[in-house]
Amino acid sequence: FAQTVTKWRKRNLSWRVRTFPKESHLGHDTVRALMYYALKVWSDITPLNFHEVAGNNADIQIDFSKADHNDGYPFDGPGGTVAHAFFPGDHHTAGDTHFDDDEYWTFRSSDTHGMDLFAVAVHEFGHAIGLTHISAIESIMRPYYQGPVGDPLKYDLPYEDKVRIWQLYGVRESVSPTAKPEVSKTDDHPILPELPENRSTVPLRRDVPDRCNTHFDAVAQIRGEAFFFKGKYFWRLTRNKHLVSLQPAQIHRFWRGLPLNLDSLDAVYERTSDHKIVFFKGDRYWVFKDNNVEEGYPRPISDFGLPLGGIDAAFSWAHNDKTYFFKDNLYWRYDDQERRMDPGYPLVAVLWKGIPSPLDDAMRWSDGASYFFKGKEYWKVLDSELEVQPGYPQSIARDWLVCS
Amino acid sequence: APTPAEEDITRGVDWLTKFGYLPPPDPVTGQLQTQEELTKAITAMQRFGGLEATGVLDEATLELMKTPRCSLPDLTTEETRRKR
Repeated sequence: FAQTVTKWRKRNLSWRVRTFPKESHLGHDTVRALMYYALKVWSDITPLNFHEVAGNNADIQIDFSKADHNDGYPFDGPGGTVAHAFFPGDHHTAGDTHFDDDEYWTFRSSDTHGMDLFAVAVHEFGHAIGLTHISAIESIMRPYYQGPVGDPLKYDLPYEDKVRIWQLYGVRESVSPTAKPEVSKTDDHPILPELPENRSTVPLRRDVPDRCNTHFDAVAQIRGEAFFFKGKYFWRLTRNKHLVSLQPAQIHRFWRGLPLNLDSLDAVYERTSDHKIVFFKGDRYWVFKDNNVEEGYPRPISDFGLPLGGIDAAFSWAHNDKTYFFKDNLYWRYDDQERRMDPGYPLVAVLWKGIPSPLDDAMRWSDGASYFFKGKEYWKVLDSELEVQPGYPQSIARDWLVCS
Repeated sequence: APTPAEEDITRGVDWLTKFGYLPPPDPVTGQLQTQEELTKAITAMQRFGGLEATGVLDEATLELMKTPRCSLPDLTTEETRRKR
């Protein structure tokens, strides 16, 4: 039981759900989303940054285990001990977090027999970053399970816990600074977590656009999922084109580091070279790794060899992995591997016969086709073809945003 | 107060040891904790849990011991030692 106060020396910590609950009604994506939001509770107020990874080298390995699982803290079936996490340190289990798979894990459930996974995860991640138990009745670090703590998107740590974690890591100065990750592996592409389903408890804001009756500022495929951006919001579709929620998420709450006063985006795309995500607005752009902006951004779009004045659209063509930028009736071709604009551009945008100009945005999709968006309509061009498919344009709202 | 059953005392001692309130029995001599140590441990546990600190394994204390919780101990070795 010997334990002195320890903390992480680095500020960028990776995480991964290695094993999921076996018989829970909670889907993998919901579990990942709850872990994401439980970590975010801590990173929102400290200089810590968490990013999900797919590989085996995550700082915080998350497992759902039963009984004796060879770490000296055997679980004891339903009730009793429900979870634990290892404090920071040099040992290989530091940060690892284990949940008892014999518990009935729930999310937004009125079932009093269930264990609210988000509430327990916030507590355990407190340990994973160095907090011990305390007796304060309001604290999330009280050792006893105290029931659900409400909406993960709105949860605010008790003051007692804020003070203790600030004593370890200091205060987060702003939402923008994010140091470059210390470890970066090409085969370790992080996956963005799902937003939790059932967002019905989130009240509609007055400036929320109507997804069925709007033209979008930007559209992008990111890690296989489609993102439709409008104003300060975005909608998200899974790989199988299911809308994650009818209600949009707020851009600045999900993509940490964009200016809070950003009222819209021009274009977004995922770089094929390193899977980082690039956001454009006016003469500036930002590069994100996962949900966090990289250090040193925004930068001017002249870095790409683009003229000032902004762009309308950006996408990577599956046919040649080159990135295409559009502005009015012009387009440029950029080599993301070489990090330079191909010579001879801009050209008048007639490469894909039938697409309109100016575009709102474009993206490649998992079916290999390219999709071009303007107003309330979209056009489809098959993989290596240079002409719009017959029957287009079609309705964005109907085909992508689940509108009748 | 009613005297706790022997089974409750055994379970209570296990619980208090598991969560850092009582040092484990001496592995060489096998000597168990004294009644005084046990009372102090129960008192500490009650204070930490927000209960009235009676030092007795009463119903509320046993109930709190049955509450689902994190596996990690509440007190560090240093704190346990200091309390002793």
